[in-house]
Amino acid sequence: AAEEPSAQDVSLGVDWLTRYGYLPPPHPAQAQLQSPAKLRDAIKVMQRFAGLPETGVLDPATMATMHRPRCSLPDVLGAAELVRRRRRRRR
Amino acid sequence: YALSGSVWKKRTLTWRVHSFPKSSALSQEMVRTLMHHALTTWGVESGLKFQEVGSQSPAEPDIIIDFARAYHQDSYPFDGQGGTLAHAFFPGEHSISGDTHFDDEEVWTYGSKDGEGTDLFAVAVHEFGHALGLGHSSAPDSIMRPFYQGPVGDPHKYRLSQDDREGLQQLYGKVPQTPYDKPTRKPLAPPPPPPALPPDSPSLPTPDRCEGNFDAIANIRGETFFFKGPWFWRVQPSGQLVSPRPARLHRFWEGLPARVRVVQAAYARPSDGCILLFSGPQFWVFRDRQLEGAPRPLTELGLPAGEEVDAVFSWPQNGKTYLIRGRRYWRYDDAARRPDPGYPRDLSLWEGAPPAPDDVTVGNTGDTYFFKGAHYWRFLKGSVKAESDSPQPMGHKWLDCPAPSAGPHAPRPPKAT
Repeated sequence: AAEEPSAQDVSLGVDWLTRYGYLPPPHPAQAQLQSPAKLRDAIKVMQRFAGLPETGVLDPATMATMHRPRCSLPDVLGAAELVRRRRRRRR
Repeated sequence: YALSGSVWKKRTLTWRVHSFPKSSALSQEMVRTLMHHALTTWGVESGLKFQEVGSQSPAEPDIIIDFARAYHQDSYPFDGQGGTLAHAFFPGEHSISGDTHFDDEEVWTYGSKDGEGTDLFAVAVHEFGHALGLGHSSAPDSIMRPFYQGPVGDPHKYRLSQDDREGLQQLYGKVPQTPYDKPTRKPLAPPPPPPALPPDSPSLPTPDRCEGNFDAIANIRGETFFFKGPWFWRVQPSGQLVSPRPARLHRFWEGLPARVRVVQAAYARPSDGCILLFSGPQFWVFRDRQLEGAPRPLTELGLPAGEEVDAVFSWPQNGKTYLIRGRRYWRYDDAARRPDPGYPRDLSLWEGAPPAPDDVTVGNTGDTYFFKGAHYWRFLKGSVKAESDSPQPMGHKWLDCPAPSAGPHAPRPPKAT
């Protein structure tokens, strides 16, 4: 089993994911907790953008990627129309 | 790909580099050239046109480019070297829409072989994707991936991936496919091969490029063109001569009338990238290789009726165009599109320059070169005083000619002012 990320990594990871649009910004009044499933999905989407295996956990490769040089703009835009190209499966 | 949801309504966008990297090895001329190529990368796939405007331009450009550090009055402060590299604002009516910021604390490079630093062209192409309305993409070969992927190679050869082209065409439609309005962005493409001459026709004698005495010389998108009679040679930014055999003037510059036997001066206009060829009291404007409109009189640029030019160049230090005839020169404000008052002035203000130069051009490093006969005079970037070791023989440095043999028979340079 992949080693559990440290609390610091989780905190840094959630900040990073929030900054780049993978998680909604925290709302003090609602204090909504991020369900583990939501966090896992957010990590998977980030791993897809980064070309990493989509494990859904903050593994060392994912944490290292969060330190790579990049564009400041968010990866997931709220109103963006994410275009998923449907791959026609050949039988 | 992802669309930001905003798009420019117009199809011609203006841009200007408002501030340059403070510590980069890249000259301002090189930064502007890289920005031009990065924008043109999107233009060739969409029909969008990009016009660089000078600082005097009354209207604010659509895309203002800045090199800034740390907090710079927007909601994306930079974080020093590494980490965040740059960002751009999506299209819109807000004054910041389209603006593009690069972190001035990065080591911006171009064409670095050892992977050192951050390739400015690659990041600029990415950021201008945002400035046109694209979000980040997860497609493996997309330039819009959020993480820096390293240099993308030669700006003249780079082409967007299919994913990026599809996203762009969602926003701006497909590029016109007819051959005439398909914009070119690479250095001006080589002309079609000349038709095989009938076996009995004498092949035209071509001049010897190492003799110098060119009619006109111009830096066109980083390549240096040397014109002589109905011929010209091209030298790539790397200094590589495209071919020792000259190309045919009228085959390449489509629409140049056959009656134009000699191009007396030439230069690329920074404001729109058009190329102007001068002959007699007129000049012709080319967009890429195609003639645009009828010939214009030199009086439009402030010269007296009937006057001709020896040399024309645009000086990046002030964005002005200099027109030289004999020992005098006029100055034209490209951005304001009007001649500057108080001219002509004496050429001796360019200390050490030769009278009636064959032509003058600004190299990719930002230095200014006066050419005459088989020699050139070099003025360092921003200087109006010739280098003390000027003039120098031009053939060996510029045209891959044998090094001049020193001694009593070496060609003597013409007298300078």
